[in-house]
Amino acid sequence: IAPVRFDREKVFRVKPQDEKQANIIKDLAQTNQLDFWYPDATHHVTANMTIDFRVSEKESQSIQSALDQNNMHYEILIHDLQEEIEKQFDVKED
Amino acid sequence: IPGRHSYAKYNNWDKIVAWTEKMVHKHPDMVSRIKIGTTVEDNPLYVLKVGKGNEGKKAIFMDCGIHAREWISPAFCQWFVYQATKTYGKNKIMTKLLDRMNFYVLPVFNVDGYIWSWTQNRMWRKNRSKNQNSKCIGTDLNRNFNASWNSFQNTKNPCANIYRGPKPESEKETKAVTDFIRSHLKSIKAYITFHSYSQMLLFPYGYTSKLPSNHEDLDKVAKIGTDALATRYETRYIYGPIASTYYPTSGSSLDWAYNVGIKHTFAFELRDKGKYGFLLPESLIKSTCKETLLAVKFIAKYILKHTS
Repeated sequence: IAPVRFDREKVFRVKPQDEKQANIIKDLAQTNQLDFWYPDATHHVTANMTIDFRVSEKESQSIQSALDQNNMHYEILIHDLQEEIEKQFDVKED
Repeated sequence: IPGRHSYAKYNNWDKIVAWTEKMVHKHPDMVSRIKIGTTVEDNPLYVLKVGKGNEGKKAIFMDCGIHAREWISPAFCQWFVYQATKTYGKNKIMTKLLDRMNFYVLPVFNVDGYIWSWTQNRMWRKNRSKNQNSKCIGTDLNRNFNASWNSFQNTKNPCANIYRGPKPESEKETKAVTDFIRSHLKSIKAYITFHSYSQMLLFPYGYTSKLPSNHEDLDKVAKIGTDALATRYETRYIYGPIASTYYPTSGSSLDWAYNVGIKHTFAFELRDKGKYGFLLPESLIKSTCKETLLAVKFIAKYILKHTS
């Protein structure tokens, strides 16, 4: 089986300012395939917490729109996950 | 024959197995390999016993690679064994530690998941066991321990990344580790597990905000351990009980080890803080391992001195 590729997948970092925004993240997790990097799962998401999650290229636009519409603080930690996966091997063989 | 193993690079499972054989061969008086069980896909679970002493001496159990995608974790366990054998007789502290205690090092806990993260899905976390009545694969081994195992509802979905398994210790990997620790309880005085990322040094409990009876002691050790770590490159770690410092988690190895009687248990969340996350570049492996070793040596020294 060919390995899974993560072309143009993104990792978002979001900081919900209050419970309302934390619930928006939880709702987005219901309707999108979010892979939580920190914390490990949706139910740990609370206000004033740093949240990192991975999302496919396709879903990332709608995620970004939802965050913008709700004036949420976020940054994109990784813009193309596949690129980072390949770049992690940055030490030549001895 | 697998390619060349390197402490500066991430090594796949074949290289790590070859490396364990090399370490035993090169240091027969200090390193022995114990097969503590097999995984769901019949891969061997190897623990390296590192130290000069006999089995009766005080010991510390260390495991790496419980979550497949956290590659810096197995890299640290390999580095630890390498530095222990390399600096014995040269570094005063390491020599004293290895003369008077043993380290049981499990370089990769979740072997099947680790292999899968190399060959199929770099983002994989769980093991690779099949789940009854579900198409979803895998159990989160760090939710599978018998420590308030079923206290969180959302760990019961087999498709979730934090699925706890059908029952405590349902997974062969978990059972192999708990059986080994239970059979060595007399000598094991500390348990340290390595994860990534977020740069934290954590101690029990995860399943409750209640503090363990010796939390001041654990807090002191964690503080000095993180201070020691920072002396190398000024990398800042935070420390504290899992539930309040990280977030509440059930069924963790740390809480189980504490409850089974090992009163000094710690979890490292290694570099970084999210810039690369699970994809820490190889060029940062050595510095991460060097600084972490300073903390581990301090903890070991403390255990040697303060446990009976």
